[in-house]
Amino acid sequence: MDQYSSSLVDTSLDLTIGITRMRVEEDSTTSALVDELKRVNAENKKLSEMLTLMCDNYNVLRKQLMEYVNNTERDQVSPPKKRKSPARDDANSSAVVGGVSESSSTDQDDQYLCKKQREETVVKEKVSRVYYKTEASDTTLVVKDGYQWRKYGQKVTRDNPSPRAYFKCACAPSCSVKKKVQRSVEDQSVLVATYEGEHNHPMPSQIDSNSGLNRSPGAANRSRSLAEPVTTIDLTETKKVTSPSRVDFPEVQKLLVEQMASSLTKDPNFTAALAAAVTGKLYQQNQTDK
Amino acid sequence: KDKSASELREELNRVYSENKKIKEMLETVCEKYYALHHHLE
Repeated sequence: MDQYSSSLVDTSLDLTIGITRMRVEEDSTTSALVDELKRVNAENKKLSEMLTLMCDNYNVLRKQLMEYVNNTERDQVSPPKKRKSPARDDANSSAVVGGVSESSSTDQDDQYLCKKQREETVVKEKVSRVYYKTEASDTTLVVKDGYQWRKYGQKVTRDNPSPRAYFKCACAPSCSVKKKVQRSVEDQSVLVATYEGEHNHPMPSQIDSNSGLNRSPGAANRSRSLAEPVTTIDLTETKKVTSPSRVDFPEVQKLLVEQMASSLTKDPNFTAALAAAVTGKLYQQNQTDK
Repeated sequence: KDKSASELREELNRVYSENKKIKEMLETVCEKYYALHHHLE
């Protein structure tokens, strides 16, 4: 019995101690995880704030760069619009100001367009067409009208195969008169010069302007625009004048007188008047002789 | 408090991933910002 009593086996499993240890370890891990989670969440929050700040700064900087590039391009394209730059800079601060600025610039553009259209209308009103009769052998597109011209272009197109030359008045830098010279489709010996605008200076050489002018209203029947004044000048006679200078003035004067005489003799009214005058003179002379 | 350790670990992994993404984005924005700043100078 004693043996049994002395050799009693401890039948307890001591399970409670082990369970408590595991719980303690688990609790410490959980609290560590919670702490780490809190730390990482706080870090995330700070990083998000920094990211937002950096994005804002980046956008502001990008906007500034875009405006700078736009202003530079605008200055390069049209220097007179430089004055608009401050207004556009103000547009950065508020959208309302930007809207006003845009509308004002649109108004200015409209005014500019209206002014330009008005100028174009004025120029169109002052279009005149002059027919120059040349010799058939002459193939150049040069007409001597007393002004100095600078040729700036020549063109031939499929629908209009007759070549045409474009000139700009070179007498004065401020003069904006342009001239287009083209051979007439109906008569290749006739040069058609279309003038746009009015000269803002006197004719450089009076001799040139007088040489060979033969403004004959009864010229060949040519198509003409009702809005455009048409003049016909015979350049075949001007060839006789070798050099248009003051030295040749008597020759030019003689030529003018001849042309005036020829044109007057063609006028039946003038012939009748002349006949009456001569008859009257002869009658008076006969009366005095008697 | 009611979350278990495994749930906490899962949540922590999600936040780590989010953290990594934010850092990458921040790095990209910083690079772009300084490049732009350098270009403007």
